[in-house]
Amino acid sequence: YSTFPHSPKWKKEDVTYRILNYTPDMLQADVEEAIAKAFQLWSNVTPLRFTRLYSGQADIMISFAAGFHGDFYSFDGPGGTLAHAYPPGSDIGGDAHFDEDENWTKFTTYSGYNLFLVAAHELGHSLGLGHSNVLGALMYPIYMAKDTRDYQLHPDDIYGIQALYGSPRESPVLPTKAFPPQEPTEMTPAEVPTEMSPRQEPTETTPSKPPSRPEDCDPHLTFDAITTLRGETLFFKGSYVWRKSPYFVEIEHDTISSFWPSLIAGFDAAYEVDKTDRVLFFKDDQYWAVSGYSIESGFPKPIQNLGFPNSVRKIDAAVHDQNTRKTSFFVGNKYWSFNENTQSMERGYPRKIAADFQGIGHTVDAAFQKNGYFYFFHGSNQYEVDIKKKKVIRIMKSNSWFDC
Amino acid sequence: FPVVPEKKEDTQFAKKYLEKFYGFKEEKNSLFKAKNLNHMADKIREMQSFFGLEVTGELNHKTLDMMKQPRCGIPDIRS
Repeated sequence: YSTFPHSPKWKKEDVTYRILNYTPDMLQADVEEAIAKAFQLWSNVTPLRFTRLYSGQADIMISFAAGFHGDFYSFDGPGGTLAHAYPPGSDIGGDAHFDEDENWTKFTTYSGYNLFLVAAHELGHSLGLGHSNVLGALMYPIYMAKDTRDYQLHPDDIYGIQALYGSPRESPVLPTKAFPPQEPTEMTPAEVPTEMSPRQEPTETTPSKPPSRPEDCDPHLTFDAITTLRGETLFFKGSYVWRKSPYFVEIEHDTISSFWPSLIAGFDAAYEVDKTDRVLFFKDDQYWAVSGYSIESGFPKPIQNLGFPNSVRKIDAAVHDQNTRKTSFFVGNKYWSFNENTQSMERGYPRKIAADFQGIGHTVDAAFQKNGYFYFFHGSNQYEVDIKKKKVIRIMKSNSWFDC
Repeated sequence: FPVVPEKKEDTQFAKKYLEKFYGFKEEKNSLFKAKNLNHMADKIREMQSFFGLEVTGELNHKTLDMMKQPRCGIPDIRS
């Protein structure tokens, strides 16, 4: 976490706020609820109490405005800067401004920005916090759509605000453990992207750790999904990504959230349509489309949009043939063929995998295309398939790409 | 992910971003072009370090992508 220079803070525990105007994007009651909930996040973990005023000068004046709005920091239209706020002080000090050119919402869809999340961040500034470089912290500068039901502050946010104001007077709403600022200890790489070492909750209370990343050369290594992406190959398992690139020698170890923070872990399938620079991820009966790091708006969508019957509730694997522009979807012992040009399923499908792919007598966990071949994965084995002959020509271990 | 060729407007965009959030100040006098480029590379490194990106000082795809994410208007460095 960080504070502003000289760590300005409110010299009192009773802080007032006033909502000066409203965005036409939301019901007034929803705006008021979002802002009240945002204040409550901070009052839950400090001695501060927030009182709403309906007239006159409040400590924190909240307003919506577009473009130039009377301070030196004009807004920039849709996207880019969403809002800003000033550190504690007189006059403009503490005030929070929201860019009216954004689409404000009380939901966490991709069609707008959740006012509660942005207001909670900006009010952190109004109370004296600067930005945090901890991915997942509320005070991280970049907006991330998150589930706001039962939203909890990240420990880093709590460390920061309690460094300014201390913990709540009455019995702590939090678990009884204190949050002594601890020296950042190494977190297992799976929990944080590389090059960041945020503070960690005291070890005795660290929530049960997710299973750690399997070794690259574990002979029993299996994958959930595999896809190419702009010449690289990404291997997915749980929240982990193994990244193989022609641009650097070693295998890079990442997490899904380090590339796409708002995507859920545990993909069932993934494939790239190189011509449109798009990768599609599948989980249960939904799918997402990304281009590089950007998630396309309007996702997730139901897989039935692609032409699957309602009886199909998830996909095992998918692979796009860049030559024919057809994508094969594997479900159980059958597969479908989807025409990316017409965006529709081909007639005569599903067909039995074993009937068409000689040597593949089981389900397919993951698949991708490389060097003119298909690679099908089943458990810890990998099958190199001649696409034209639809015939297995080689069997390897799933992690043979990791130069074990 | 792999770099796409840097476009002129990307450089302009990055300059504005670094001015806004990392206190980058461009010397207007063109005699300081080399100094500007070094100064800008330093600020790119500062931003890459903040976001845990590979610190290269180059305006690569990942860095540009991060700059284009919707965000808060307050600077990331204490200023």
